[in-house]
Amino acid sequence: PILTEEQKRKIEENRQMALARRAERQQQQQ
Amino acid sequence: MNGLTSQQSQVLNLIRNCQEQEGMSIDFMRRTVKNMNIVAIKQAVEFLSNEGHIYSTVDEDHYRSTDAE
Repeated sequence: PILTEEQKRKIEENRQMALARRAERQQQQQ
Repeated sequence: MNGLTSQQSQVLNLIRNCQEQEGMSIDFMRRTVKNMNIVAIKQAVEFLSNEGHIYSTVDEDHYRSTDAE
């Protein structure tokens, strides 16, 4: 299926939040 | 491995291989991973999401890996 611009924007937003969570977890483990 | 259980690693590797923009559906995971039931898959997805390994896409039933471009 072809994604709408709004869906693409939301997906990118979720990706950025996930990357931030991942970086936070990695810092906590160090 | 990387602080993940074997089941969590199994789900993460599956999602990592997904090239679709909309991500991989939980239903597809359920049909693909034969040794885990839907509850175990959802628990692994929730953990991986909380840890930032994966994120939801078009809805809460589709996920992509943060390793993917």
